[in-house]
Amino acid sequence: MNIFRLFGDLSHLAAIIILLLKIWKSRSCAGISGKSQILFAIVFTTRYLDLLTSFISLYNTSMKMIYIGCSYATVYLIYAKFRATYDGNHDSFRVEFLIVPVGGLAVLINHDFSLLEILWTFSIYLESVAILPQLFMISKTGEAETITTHYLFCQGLYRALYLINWIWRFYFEGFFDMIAIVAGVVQTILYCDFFYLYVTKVLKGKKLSLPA
Amino acid sequence: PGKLNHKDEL
Repeated sequence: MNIFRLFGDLSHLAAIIILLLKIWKSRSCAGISGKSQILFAIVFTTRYLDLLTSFISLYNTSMKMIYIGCSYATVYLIYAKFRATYDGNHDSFRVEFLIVPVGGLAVLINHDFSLLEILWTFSIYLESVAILPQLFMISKTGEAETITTHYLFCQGLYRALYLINWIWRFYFEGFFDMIAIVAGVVQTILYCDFFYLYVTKVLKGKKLSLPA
Repeated sequence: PGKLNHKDEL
């Protein structure tokens, strides 16, 4: 464990908690892409199946349980409890255009042709594009609630910190995982446009609105 | 350095 990975995990945890609390307290999921949240639930489910097969540490196991629990709770709130506030018209990204290519790539490019490994690889590739429905929805509505931008910032920051963690691990431990690194770079690049808007607008107290 | 997976990572 290093400081970058720790703060990456904490940033990721913060994002998940911010979103869950925002929906729960405002009793509304307006502006939130349910499709992205379903993709994240799939990402955690396919990645953390090793919860059933291996124990790494209390930290590792508890964080995985929290991630899975919160992501399913968020999906439940969006599609069941606060379904009336779900903005289905603007959440129109065709996720099958993500899942099919990512699934195919995971079967073609992986470290080991075993079920758990292919599911892990699928989860890594899927996570790199899972935010696209959310970013697409914001581009369609032309704006985002400030709390949603904080959620997105933490979500984007987490993988950016992981990139530094991988540099650290390569330099000090000689470990690297090309699949995780390439997907992490793609994932972080997808946030760059948002990061620019977040720093130039939200941090100056303005609302995040895109030129419609 | 091998291409070991980071299965200890989240």
